[in-house]
Amino acid sequence: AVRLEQVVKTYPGGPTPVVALDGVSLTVPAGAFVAVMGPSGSGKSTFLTCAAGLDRPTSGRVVVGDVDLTALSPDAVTRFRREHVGFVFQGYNLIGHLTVAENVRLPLTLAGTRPDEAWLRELLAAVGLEGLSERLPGELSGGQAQRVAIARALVARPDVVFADEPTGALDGSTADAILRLLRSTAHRFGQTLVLVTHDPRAAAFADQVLFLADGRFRGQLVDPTV
Amino acid sequence: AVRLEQVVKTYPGGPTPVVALDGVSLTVPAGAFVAVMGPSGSGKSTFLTCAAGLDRPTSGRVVVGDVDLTALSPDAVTRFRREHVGFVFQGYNLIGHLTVAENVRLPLTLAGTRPDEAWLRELLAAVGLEGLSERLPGELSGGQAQRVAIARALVARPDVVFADEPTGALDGSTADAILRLLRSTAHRFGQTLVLVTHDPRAAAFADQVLFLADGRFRGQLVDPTV
Ligand SMILES: Nc1ncnc2c1ncn2[C@@H]1O[C@H](COP(=O)(O)OP(=O)(O)OP(=O)(O)O)[C@@H](O)[C@H]1O
Ligand SMILES: Nc1ncnc2c1ncn2[C@@H]1O[C@H](COP(=O)(O)OP(=O)(O)OP(=O)(O)O)[C@@H](O)[C@H]1O
Ligand SMILES: [Mg+2]
Ligand SMILES: [Mg+2]
Repeated sequence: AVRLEQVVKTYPGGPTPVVALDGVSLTVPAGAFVAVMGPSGSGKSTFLTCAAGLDRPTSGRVVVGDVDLTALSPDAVTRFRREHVGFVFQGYNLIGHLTVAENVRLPLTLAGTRPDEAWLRELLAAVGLEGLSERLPGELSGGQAQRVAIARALVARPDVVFADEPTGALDGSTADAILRLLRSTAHRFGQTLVLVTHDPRAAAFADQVLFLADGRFRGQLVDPTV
Repeated sequence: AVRLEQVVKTYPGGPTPVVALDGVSLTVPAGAFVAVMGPSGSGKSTFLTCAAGLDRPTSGRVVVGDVDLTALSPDAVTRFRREHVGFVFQGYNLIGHLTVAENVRLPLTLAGTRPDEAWLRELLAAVGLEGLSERLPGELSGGQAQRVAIARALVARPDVVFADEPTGALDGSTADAILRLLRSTAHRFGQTLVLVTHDPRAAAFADQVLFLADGRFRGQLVDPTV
């Protein structure tokens, strides 16, 4: 359900360009749960934002479902993403002047859909944020803000969920609950789940773990156990 | 070197106030390395910002070195902090239009001191960011930005270093290097080090681990091993 063909991403910075992705080819089957690990600076966030259509590769192709994102106009990619892609950002990217509930509902609001109030309440409870729906992001702890970002990525029941280090700010038992939620939601709605993580315990929830270093995939682990 | 006496911190939000710290008393001896763990939302960041003078308690006393921060004016606290306190923020708080080098030097620039160029280069190399000194924060990976925040907290060789989840965005081996750096720098300059973390491996570097839950310290572990 997610396919990258020879994806290269470079940045102009400095005397020589920075090669963040060095010709990456990868296929993630529909409904699979894949984890991506690698050193800080190895290209994980770049890989995820290119795969999700949030960033445009310098060259190469990105196909989600059967739609070639690299062939669409920026507006068309944005419309496609709103309906089919959920994304948990490494920096959360919450909207400061919107409440927790408004932040979570945002993908549906932008798509012009009325959110199901029962589903919204179920999601907030599942990420442990019941009672915090009227707070502003500035009134939350780091891990609470991270969980708002996770709920927001799931609210539109997208076909593919991309998560950039979604347990980075969470203690062990909260992280565990979140990983179980991501996996069970993916099963329930037949979603493909691509998770970037530094946490081996998070990677152990996946069917497969891929290793990224210097902008290229190196090895993989099938059915990992910790 | 850091003492809290009956520190309470509440926020007005909602029908009842939110009690983030519920009467915390604690003494961290000079030169000690203490880790604080606890669930998301338990008050760790609030504890750290109050202890460092970045936030004012609702009631209670905070003493760093032999200075009562709660008795000083906001300007006096700011001047004290610049010379004596290093702080790694959970959200890094880098200045977007300053380069990596300018961000790291910032505490010295604000204190009107000329930074030692050799020391700056040594710090950047020690956190693995050599070659990135002219980049802007927006051109860094999450873990690279976190390491800029760490270098900045150390540059003024403060008496006390407070770090809020400083390895949250780092892979295992980079995290290890950073923890060794924090510990060795603390020994070298006789610093007190208070580290908030979700990572048991980070906590294992400390002399002592304290557990926070619902705004109160519950238990502790002396000389932890993982
Ligand atoms: N705008 C930019 N200009 C120059 N280099 C950039 C820019 N954005 C990212 N990079 C570089 O691209 C490389 C890959 O970055 P990326 O954010 O994908 O890494 P990552 O694996 O997600 O790291 P982390 O684990 O620290 O989050 C890094 O070396 C980074 O410094
Ligand atoms: N401005 C605010 N208004 C209301 N409640 C707040 C405000 N700021 C923080 N809180 C609450 O105070 C509590 C403690 O927050 P704190 O950031 O100290 O937690 P934490 O232990 O650092 O969590 P994490 O591990 O998720 O970073 C949380 O329940 C949080 O929602
Ligand atoms: Mg990243
Ligand atoms: Mg915190």
